[in-house]
Amino acid sequence: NLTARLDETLRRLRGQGKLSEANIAEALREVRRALLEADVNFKVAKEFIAEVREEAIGLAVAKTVSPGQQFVKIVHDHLVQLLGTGSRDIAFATKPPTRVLVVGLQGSGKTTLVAKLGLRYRQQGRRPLLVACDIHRPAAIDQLEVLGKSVGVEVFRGESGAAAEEIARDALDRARGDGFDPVIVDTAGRLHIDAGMMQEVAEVKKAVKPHEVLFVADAMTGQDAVQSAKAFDEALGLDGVVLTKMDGDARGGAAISIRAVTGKPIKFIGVGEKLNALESFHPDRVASRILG
Amino acid sequence: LGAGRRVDDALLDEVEEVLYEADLGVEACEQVLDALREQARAQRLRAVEDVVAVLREELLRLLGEPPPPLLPAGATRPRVIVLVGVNGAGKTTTIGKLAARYGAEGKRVIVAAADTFRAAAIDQLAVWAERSGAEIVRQDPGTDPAAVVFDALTAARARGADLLLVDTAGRLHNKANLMAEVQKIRRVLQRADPTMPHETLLVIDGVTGQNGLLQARGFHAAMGLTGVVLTKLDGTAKGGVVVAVKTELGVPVRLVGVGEALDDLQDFVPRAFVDEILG
Ligand SMILES: Nc1nc2c(ncn2[C@@H]2O[C@H](COP(=O)(O)OP(=O)(O)OP(=O)(O)O)[C@@H](O)[C@H]2O)c(=O)[nH]1
Ligand SMILES: Nc1nc2c(ncn2[C@@H]2O[C@H](COP(=O)(O)OP(=O)(O)OP(=O)(O)O)[C@@H](O)[C@H]2O)c(=O)[nH]1
Ligand SMILES: [Mg+2]
Ligand SMILES: [Mg+2]
Repeated sequence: NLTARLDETLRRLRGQGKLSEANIAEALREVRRALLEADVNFKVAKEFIAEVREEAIGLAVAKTVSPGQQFVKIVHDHLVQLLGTGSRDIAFATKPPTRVLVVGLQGSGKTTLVAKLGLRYRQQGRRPLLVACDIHRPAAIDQLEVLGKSVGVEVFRGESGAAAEEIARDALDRARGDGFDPVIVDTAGRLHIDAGMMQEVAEVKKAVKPHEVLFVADAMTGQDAVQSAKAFDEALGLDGVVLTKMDGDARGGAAISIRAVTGKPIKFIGVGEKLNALESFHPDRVASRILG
Repeated sequence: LGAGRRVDDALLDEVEEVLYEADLGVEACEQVLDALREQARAQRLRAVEDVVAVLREELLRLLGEPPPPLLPAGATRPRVIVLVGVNGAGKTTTIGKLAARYGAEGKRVIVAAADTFRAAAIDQLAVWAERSGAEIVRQDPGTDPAAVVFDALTAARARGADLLLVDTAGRLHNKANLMAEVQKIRRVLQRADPTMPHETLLVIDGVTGQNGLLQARGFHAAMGLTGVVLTKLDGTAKGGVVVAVKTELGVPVRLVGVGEALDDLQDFVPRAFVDEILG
């Protein structure tokens, strides 16, 4: 593991007084390698390492832990700091209904997340309405209906042939009329470089006026995480990020990349296909996982 | 890597960035960069064009030959192709595209709805079957997937189908029970005919990072893969992880998904793939 590798790299630190540019250069390369293996974006990793170098130089060599442990702690704490700030649940509106818009690339786990959020808020005693605004994917609306039914949460299905934003508008009328809260809107997966689809989701956003826009990203996403997250943030303004499929063995470096490039907090992680498989985000656990 | 630049450290740094950002991964990047440094030491890099040529050559060498066709001439009937992969990679959509492609060639195609778990998975495949003109074999949700596959094979043989495409549920390779389930599908086919399945394709999402190699290792050990379908290459991701999948496991990319429509499927062309990475 990284600590063991760094112990080896830093063994000549024993008996030295301070961490210096020279004696940690090799260790920093090891850490950069670990970050890249974990899919942290190349430029983000470079910047991160530069910050760690700045922080580490001049520090006294610890007496009570091994040099590897000391160094990993510096890196780990820095990762936690980068990942850590921001609120951990959606922002509930003072005037209901609270409106949540769920967006992201194809297959990232949005529809499943919408239903998971429905269950979560129903268990909190609320009365959520899930809105099926994916008019593109075959059987997407059926999928959300089946999921909603499985957890006793109402799903709004629009008129056949209606545009996504019309469905959103009609759903809000329904929500206000029948006192549903929160309203959670599922949208089709889309590429950030598909102008037509980015236009569609901008229109859905206009219709929904969401209190919370959540970007759903697959934990196994590699270098591209910075591109898509940044583009969605610039197009829509994101309030939070959800990292899905964390029950897999992806290291999850995308969390660092997305956080670094958008500054937005990771609010939840998906840890399974079942609708109760939603956890709040723990930066220290994700940091340890990334470092391997 | 624009034309006319001279070869210096700044350029080599940029090359490193381009390779890493293509999701090639540490091992493959180091391998390619070593080949480049070797050429630099031997004074064979005069201009950026030389650098690009070396990179292209090395990446093509790692990727190997363009793969054989999925449905070769004179293949025994039915040719059985199983698609596996992690959740959301694009298996069901790819089956629709394959059904359309071979349907258009006049082949009789049957699709097996062996994802009996996920909400509306069978309905989703049914839409693709309809659009592509393929026949679908399906059972109620919750049925043993292997039973659906067995049913579908029986139907394919009875109807003289040319091609049987098996859709499976998304599954993470680190889940032993799910991997056992997909191994059972393989066993059912093998028992019916030891040459089956003729192809087992791992569908990998183009945005996947190094986890793609772990996915390939897991599915290859469980199933024996004959190829990879790399999807969503119409996005900005480069899909470079497939280089490591080829060099470590010998599993080649067979097809590329380039969109969500029925005809958005292409044969894998190594040269085009490499040129995309090198920009
Ligand atoms: N293991 C695991 N699977 C998940 C998780 N979240 C979603 N999935 C699965 O991932 C696949 C894709 O999920 P969807 O909810 O359909 O994804 P989507 O973003 O709505 O997909 P599109 O609408 O096509 O863009 C399904 O098989 C889900 O069951 C998770 O946290 N863990
Ligand atoms: N842009 C793009 N989207 C794709 C491509 N292939 C599949 N998709 C989309 O990716 C999403 C997931 O596709 P599916 O076919 O449902 O994936 P799957 O592997 O069957 O998913 P599970 O069965 O839930 O594991 C859908 O929204 C598809 O339209 C592709 O090549 N390009
Ligand atoms: Mg969806
Ligand atoms: Mg599927």
